[in-house]
Amino acid sequence: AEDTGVRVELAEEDDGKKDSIALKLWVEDHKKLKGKYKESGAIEFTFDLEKEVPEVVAQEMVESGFFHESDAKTVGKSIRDRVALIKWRRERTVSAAV
Amino acid sequence: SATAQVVHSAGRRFIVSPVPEARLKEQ
Repeated sequence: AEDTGVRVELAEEDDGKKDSIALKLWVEDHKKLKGKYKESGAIEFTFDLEKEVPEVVAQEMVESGFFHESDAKTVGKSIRDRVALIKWRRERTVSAAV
Repeated sequence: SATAQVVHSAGRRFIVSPVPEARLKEQ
């Protein structure tokens, strides 16, 4: 996945069974973002792999004051990349089991 | 560790905590 400056990781073990998964997101490289996020912490949230859209969560983070609108696209892409990796691993685990 | 919670109008809960220690060293 491209280094967007925003890191997204699993906030819990993924057993591959639940649709909803806890993720944790934080700014790792401030220079890659347009807004100023010097003292920002890590943001943990739940994401439904089947129903939800990464860009919508990113917009909610902007509306909650975590990010500037100008960084919504970057945040959305970072979440999308991690979600894609989680889904890919799940599919690989299932196909290996068959 | 100090955490804070922000609930978005759509109902999603965001829990804010310090960036994981290991990642700070990497920076």
